[in-house]
Amino acid sequence: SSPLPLVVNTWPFKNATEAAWWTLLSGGSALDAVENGCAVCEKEQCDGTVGFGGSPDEGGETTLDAMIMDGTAMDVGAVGGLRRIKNAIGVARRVLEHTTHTLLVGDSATKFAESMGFTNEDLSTKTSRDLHSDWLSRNCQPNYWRNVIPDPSKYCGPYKPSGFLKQSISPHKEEVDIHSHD
Amino acid sequence: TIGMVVIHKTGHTAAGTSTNGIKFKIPGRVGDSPIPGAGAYADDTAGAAAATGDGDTLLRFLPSYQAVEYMRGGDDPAIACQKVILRIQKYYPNFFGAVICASVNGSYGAACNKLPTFTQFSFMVSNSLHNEPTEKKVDCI
Repeated sequence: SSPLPLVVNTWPFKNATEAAWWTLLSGGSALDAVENGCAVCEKEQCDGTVGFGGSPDEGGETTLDAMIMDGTAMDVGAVGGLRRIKNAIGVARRVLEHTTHTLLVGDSATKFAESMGFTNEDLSTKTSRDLHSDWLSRNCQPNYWRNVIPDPSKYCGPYKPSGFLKQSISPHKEEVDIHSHD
Repeated sequence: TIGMVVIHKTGHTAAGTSTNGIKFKIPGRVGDSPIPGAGAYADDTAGAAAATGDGDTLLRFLPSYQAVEYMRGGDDPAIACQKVILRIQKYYPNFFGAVICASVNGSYGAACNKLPTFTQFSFMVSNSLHNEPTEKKVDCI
């Protein structure tokens, strides 16, 4: 028997797989399945690494990245650094379907999303605010700066260029956090 | 982050990603997820793939595109995923990353880079051979 159709997704996000699978069984396309599957994770905030209320940036804001690709038409829609819109994969699908562009970013992506009918809302939650407060209380450790002053391994910013570049032997200085990933 | 690949019964492929990125990123930073060929890639003539992990490293190697190209060249999906991991490993032996791969004929596989705190990678599969979504695990290399 043929193993098709097939849904595979990263990490043990079962409800996302199920949503994609049922989309296919209900007559949906491969694109529909990807959109619905990823959207479930956005709603459920899978692992804290998908959707609103997770992975705050240095300023405490949660921003979202998403992409959807049609392997038949080789067409892509994507958003990067999307602010204040929860359904990032939905916005990516609108980029694919309603523009000839590939990737929209930042505030302009938010404006595009609003024009497509998505709701502008706060993406922070108590969890993301607590994560950020805790990070600030740990002198902003870990962070992703180098060759700046003050010493980013000890202090918070704002930072300025240090005036010299230290050669890094290993670019990966911090412990891997498997709950912090792209 | 979720990365997902779908092969429709007609052979149509699609792939996608959604993420809120890494914790405490510098505002404006974007990782691999929204970059075609990095976070995910799909091509009906070969298959589809998606990557997850440290997006700053992953997006430098276009791992999803590379995996699809390996499958186009005849590699089994598991082998294609492993080859992608090994390519990155040469430059960044301690990188955090995993890749899932699916070919248009419905076979699939995954691979990850072994670290002290990351020795196995879990992913989900649903196909006509299973009654429900099934968690699979692969040992990192």
